[in-house]
Amino acid sequence: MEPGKPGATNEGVLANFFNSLLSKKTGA
Amino acid sequence: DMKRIIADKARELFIVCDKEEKGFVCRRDMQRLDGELPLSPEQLEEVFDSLDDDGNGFLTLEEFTDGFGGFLGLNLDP
Repeated sequence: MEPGKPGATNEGVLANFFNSLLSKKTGA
Repeated sequence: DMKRIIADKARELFIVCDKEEKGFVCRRDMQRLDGELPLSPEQLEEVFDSLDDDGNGFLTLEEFTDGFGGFLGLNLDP
């Protein structure tokens, strides 16, 4: 999944959200 | 126990959203993530609506965990 990809599906937005949270937690 | 690991991780992520540890996340909490996460306010709203299963405006840890499990492609239903 490409973060911030335009026209992302709802699922894509959710994936982006969780990926971002995970990155934030792990400091990646 | 995979389920427990996911639940623990979901709790960690939930607290990022629920900074005051109220036990739920409201729309205002979600909007505060704008700037912290690379999502637009509209996308954060969309995420909130997707996760808030019963649509009561409060996102519980349970709903959050279900959504996280779904993201991982797992069905966490008992």
